[in-house]
Amino acid sequence: QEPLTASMLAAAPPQEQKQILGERLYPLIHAMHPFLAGKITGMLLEIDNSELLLMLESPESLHSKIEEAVAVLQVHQMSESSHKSASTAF
Amino acid sequence: APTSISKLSVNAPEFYPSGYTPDFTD
Repeated sequence: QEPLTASMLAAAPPQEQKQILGERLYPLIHAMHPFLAGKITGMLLEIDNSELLLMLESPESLHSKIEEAVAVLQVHQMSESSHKSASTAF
Repeated sequence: APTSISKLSVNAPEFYPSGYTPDFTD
């Protein structure tokens, strides 16, 4: 697959640009976190497109951003479960 | 500086590639 360039992305309508970026990101994320790939890809697509393009060019920065998203997700899930257990305790 | 992942992004919709069919091992 040829690298995605800014001009290729800019040629697509805005609503399709996230889809195009997601299609590129998903397999890379799936290779690291198969069970969370859909969720993490969705989280990363919140970042603006120019930064996502840079991340696609730099495996290290993509890797660290994926791990950052996993950490945020884990904190969120722990706070959810602690809220649930607290609410069931009352 | 790169954008950090915001806590709010946990509410972002999940993304699956077009034509994705979940395999039941997920």
